[in-house]
Amino acid sequence: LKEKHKILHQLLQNSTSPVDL
Amino acid sequence: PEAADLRALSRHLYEAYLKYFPLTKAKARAILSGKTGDNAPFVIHDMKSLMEGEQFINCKQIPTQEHQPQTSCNILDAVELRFFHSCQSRSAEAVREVTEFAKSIPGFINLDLNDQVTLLKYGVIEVLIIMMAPLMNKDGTLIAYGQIFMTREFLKSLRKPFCQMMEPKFEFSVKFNTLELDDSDMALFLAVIILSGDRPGLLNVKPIEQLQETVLHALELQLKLNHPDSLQLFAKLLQKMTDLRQIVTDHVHLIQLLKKTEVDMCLHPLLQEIMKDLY
Repeated sequence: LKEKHKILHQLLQNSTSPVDL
Repeated sequence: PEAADLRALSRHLYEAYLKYFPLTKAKARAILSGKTGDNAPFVIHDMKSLMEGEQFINCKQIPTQEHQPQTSCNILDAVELRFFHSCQSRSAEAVREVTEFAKSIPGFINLDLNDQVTLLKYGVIEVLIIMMAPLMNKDGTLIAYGQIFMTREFLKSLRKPFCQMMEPKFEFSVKFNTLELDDSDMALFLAVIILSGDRPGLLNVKPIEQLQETVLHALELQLKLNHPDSLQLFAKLLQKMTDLRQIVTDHVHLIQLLKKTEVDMCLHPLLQEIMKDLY
């Protein structure tokens, strides 16, 4: 599931706002 | 749990809500009731005002599949698609805010990481729809962090299927707003939605249900203290969760229809992730 949801996973793993939305 | 612990949990979730959600219900209602003085929102009520109002909308462009030359026939189509893209950008940002809020729920980050993904995948659109309610009244909705008021009639006048997207949310929101929840009630309700133990594919349901039960206790106590005269408010609120699931299912189906029918439509990668195989 993590593989299919890379951005969600990344948002969950990082404490700040790391993903360039 | 002791009442004091439940009150502490309520305070904690309210603080997280204030931290991560920039437009609170209190602020939205002040804007909608004209109590913000000179800072009245820009009103979009037709295509002309939509084009004028676009400068207010924080629009990060999503690349379209190919750039087609604009003809007089498709200029209006392009306006609707452009507006839809702006909505997507704001939604993706809102997903990030909801994720940060979810992480602040005590115990959430200790759940299995796959289950955290599942809870967000299934819960985030429900949360976003609940968070729309304070921005809406029967005549329209605030968008772009409260800088714009878009009328319900204008949204209904868009071409199909865009015109069908918001009307169910208005119908739900007008009814939901009669419950008169405030921001501190909302914070707990959002946490309850996120911690739903019946989402498809969860690996370890028990700890999720235990967390939700504690937040439910906190919500029940909060409503008794904050709305002593509102009978059965807790039960009425829980019933809203059923309506919400139907709205999300219909919303996802509409987006899937849009993907099929609009050649120029590009779905934001984060929203794609969430909606893929959702319902």
